[in-house]
Amino acid sequence: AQECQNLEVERQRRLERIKQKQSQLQELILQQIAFKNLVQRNRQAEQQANRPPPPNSIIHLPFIIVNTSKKTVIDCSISNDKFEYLFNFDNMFEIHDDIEVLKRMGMACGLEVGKCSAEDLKVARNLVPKALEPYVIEMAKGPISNVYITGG
Amino acid sequence: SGNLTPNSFTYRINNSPSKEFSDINRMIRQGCV
Amino acid sequence: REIADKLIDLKAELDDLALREDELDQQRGWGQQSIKNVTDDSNNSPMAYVKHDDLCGAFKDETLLAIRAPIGTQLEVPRPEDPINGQRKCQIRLKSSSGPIDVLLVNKD
Repeated sequence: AQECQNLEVERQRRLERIKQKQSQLQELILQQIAFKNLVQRNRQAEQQANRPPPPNSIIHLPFIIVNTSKKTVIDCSISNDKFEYLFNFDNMFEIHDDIEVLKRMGMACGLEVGKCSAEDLKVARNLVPKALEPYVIEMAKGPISNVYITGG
Repeated sequence: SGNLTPNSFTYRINNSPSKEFSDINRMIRQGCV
Repeated sequence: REIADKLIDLKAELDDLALREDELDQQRGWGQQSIKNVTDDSNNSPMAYVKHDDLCGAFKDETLLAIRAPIGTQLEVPRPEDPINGQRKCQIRLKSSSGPIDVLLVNKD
C-alpha cells in the first residue's frame, strides 16, 4: 500500500510536468504560426503596394507593449544616453509581448482560443513542422488540457 | 527572471518567459483596484 | 489482490507517462529550433513588423507605449503604492546595460 501511495505521488508529479511542457509546446506552435503568418501578410502587402510601408508607420519585432486608458497621465523621465527610462502612470496599465499582439491581430488563426475554421486549420498546419501537425489539429478543437498522446 | 519580492517584479527582455507579464499585470490590477 | 493489481496499473501508466514526457521534450526541441530558423532567416526579419494601425486595432481606444530594447534589458514594476490624496501611482523602470532603449507613443488620435 505504501508503494502504491509513492507511485501515485510520482504519477501526479509527472502529469503536472507533462501539462506544463504541453502548454510550453503549444505556445511555441502559436508563436511560429503567428510569426510566419505576419511575414506572409507583410510580404503580400508590399508586393501589392509595390513598396514597403513608411518606416515611421511600423514597429519591428521584437518589442513589448504597455497599454493603458487614454485618460491616463504618463510622466516619463529619460537618461541622456537613453539607457534608462522611468514611467509614472496615474492609472493602471498592462504589459504584453509581441506574440500577444500578433494573437490579438488574428495571426495565430484562433488556435490560442481553440476556435479555428477548417480553412485556417489548413493554413496553420502548413506553417509547422510535419511532426507537430497532430498537435495543431488537437489545438484547433480547443486548449489541450489532459495528457494528449500524439499518434506518432 | 521574475522575482516577486515584497514590492516589485523584475522582467528581463527576451530572457524571462512571457508568462511573467500576466503575473505583473495581475499585481498592477490588484494594486490599482 | 486489489493493491497488487493497482501497483501493476500504476507502473504501466508511469511508463506511458515517461514515454509521453520524452516525446514532449523532443517536440519542444523541434519547436524551438523551428522558430529559431524562421526568426533568424534573413528573408523574414525585414518582414517581421506590425503597423501602428495593427496595434491600435489590437488595443482599441487605448494609449500604447511600444518598447524596443536590447536583450537582457531590465524592466522593473514596483507594486503600486496606496493612493496619496486620491492620486494613484503605478511605475515602470527600464534599465539597459548594452544599448539605448526606444520607446514610441502610439495613439489613434
